[in-house]
Amino acid sequence: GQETVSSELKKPLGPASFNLSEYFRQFLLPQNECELHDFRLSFSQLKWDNWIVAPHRYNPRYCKGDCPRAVGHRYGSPVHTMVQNIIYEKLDSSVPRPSCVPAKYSPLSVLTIEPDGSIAYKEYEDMIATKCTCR
Amino acid sequence: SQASGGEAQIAASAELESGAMPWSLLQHIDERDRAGLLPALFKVLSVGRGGSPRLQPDSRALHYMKKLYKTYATKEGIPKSNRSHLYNTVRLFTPCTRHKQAPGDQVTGILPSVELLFNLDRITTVEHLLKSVLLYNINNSVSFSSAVKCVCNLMIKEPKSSSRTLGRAPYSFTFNSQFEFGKKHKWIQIDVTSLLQPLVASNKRSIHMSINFTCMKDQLEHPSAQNGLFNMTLVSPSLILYLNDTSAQAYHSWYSLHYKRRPSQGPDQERSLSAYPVGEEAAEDGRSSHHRHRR
Repeated sequence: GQETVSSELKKPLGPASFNLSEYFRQFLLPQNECELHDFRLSFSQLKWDNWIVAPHRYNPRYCKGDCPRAVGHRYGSPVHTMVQNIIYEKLDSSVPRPSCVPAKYSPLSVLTIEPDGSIAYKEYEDMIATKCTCR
Repeated sequence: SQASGGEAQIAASAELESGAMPWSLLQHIDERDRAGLLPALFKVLSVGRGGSPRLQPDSRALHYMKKLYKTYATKEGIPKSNRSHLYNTVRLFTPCTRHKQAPGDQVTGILPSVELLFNLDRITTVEHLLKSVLLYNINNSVSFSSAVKCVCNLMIKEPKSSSRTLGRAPYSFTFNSQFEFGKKHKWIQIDVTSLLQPLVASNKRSIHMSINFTCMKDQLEHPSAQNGLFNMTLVSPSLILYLNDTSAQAYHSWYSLHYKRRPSQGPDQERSLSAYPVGEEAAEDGRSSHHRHRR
């Protein structure tokens, strides 16, 4: 009936309606999303240059940002991640939301002076983060 | 019980939080973990500084290793992908003691004989020797007007101080190598893999060697030269070991390139990785047989 419709129209709009554009923007242009960040350091800053001869600089990179609710496609996350998200939202907020963590790494070659004065060239696995995921 | 386990965990956390050195925690790390960068990083985290002062290596040796680094890795430190070798570790040792055994003779071209002792304690049980060379640096002040031909006689023997020789004959290996070098050469490398391989494999970490050099100028090129009469000195060599670190922390490029992309491969094929033969040439052989297998 017309009365019902008009009374519905007279009601103030809810916050969801007001934030609709913000809501879409979050999906289309997500802010602070889980992604790779640079962190360039030099071993002299850590005073490690007395035993690490090369490289002089190192960018281990790191993962930071929020994990979206639907993480499957873009991050290759397992189903468990989605389940944990649902638990956080629907059941128990003391269970943490999925974390933004490195998914792939690349190696690093390091030239070091050993305590006995010998010199060692070594290639270490998993020294630079190259891809992030939500888990 | 769960309760006592929890208490132990709390005690361990408290120990860490109070800034105490977590060396007791390191006891639980197995031998393979202790082999790499991890202990050094643990030490830095626990004591909060760059560690104790280290013995400084020979500047020429350091220069050589920096050049080697540039060959193997990019400026950012990423291992170069166009490699043709299996080793992921290269260690350079300078002799801890050296004695002149016999004087040289410039007329005959015999250089002073030297005895060297190398301490290889830094090699871990997970590092397997693939290749080893003695590295000589030619002094810049020495200039050769012609090519020089040298014969190296090398003998490895049990150290005099060792008491383990009692009751059995001391072993010794001799080795001859002939090579030439001209004025452009700054370094001489003598492959001693066959000599060191059995020693390193049997966890022998103290290598005592005696080296004799006899060098002659090329008489065909310079017939007027008297029997190799020249002033030549060789600085004590460094020992370079090319190793394959099999621990999980070490980068295994060969494995990454050929096996990670093929998850369907059976375990038997993966096991064959550890059975590659010794030496760079052997590594090449291993790769070619792998390609044959793929075809």
